[in-house]
Amino acid sequence: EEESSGHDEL
Amino acid sequence: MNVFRLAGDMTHLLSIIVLLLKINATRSCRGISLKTQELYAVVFVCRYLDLFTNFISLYNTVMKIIFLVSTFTIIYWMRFHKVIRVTYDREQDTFRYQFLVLPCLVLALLLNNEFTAMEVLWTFSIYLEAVAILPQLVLLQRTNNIDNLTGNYVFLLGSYRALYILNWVYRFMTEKHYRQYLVWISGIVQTIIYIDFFYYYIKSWRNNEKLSLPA
Repeated sequence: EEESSGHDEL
Repeated sequence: MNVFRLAGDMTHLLSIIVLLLKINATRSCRGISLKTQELYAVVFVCRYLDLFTNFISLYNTVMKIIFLVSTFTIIYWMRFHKVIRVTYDREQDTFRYQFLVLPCLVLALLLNNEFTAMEVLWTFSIYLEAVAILPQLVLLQRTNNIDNLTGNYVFLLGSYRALYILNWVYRFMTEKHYRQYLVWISGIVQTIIYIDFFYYYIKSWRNNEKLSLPA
């Protein structure tokens, strides 16, 4: 599993 | 999506609605910093480039488009609308863009998760957002008569990142691989910048007085 990039936030 | 994230997004959205309403209803952008609005436009454009490359959700896409369109609408009104543009406090809104943009750009080139154009621009947008409110706060300090809507706008805008911090804490505890140190530090800096404003905003609200910031 990859590290969450946080790019799903605004 | 957790409740803190949703509350943060809704607060952010509400801040922009308040600003659109204020300008449209009063036909005046008095007390609003065009510099801050233009910095936000840069922030949104750099961060939302992934609109073209990566679909996350309908919610995500719609919100990004709302933030982009509303910010450019405000800039258009302040620069070109024949009634509104004359109400802009041009002489007071003197903060220099380069003092914020250049350090953030250098920092994004040095400190990022991946050295690609998209990632560096995304990181730049995170750093720039943290400080983009400064021209607005300086302008508020120079404005003797801060109207309620302008005060509410800045309060909501500041609250949004504070709610995001709670969202990050929640995600850190619930998601295994959620590590975003650069974003967390930027978000904390962004919230700290508002603390002085929050203090005077809450004080004026509790005492039922008009908001004013000491010079």
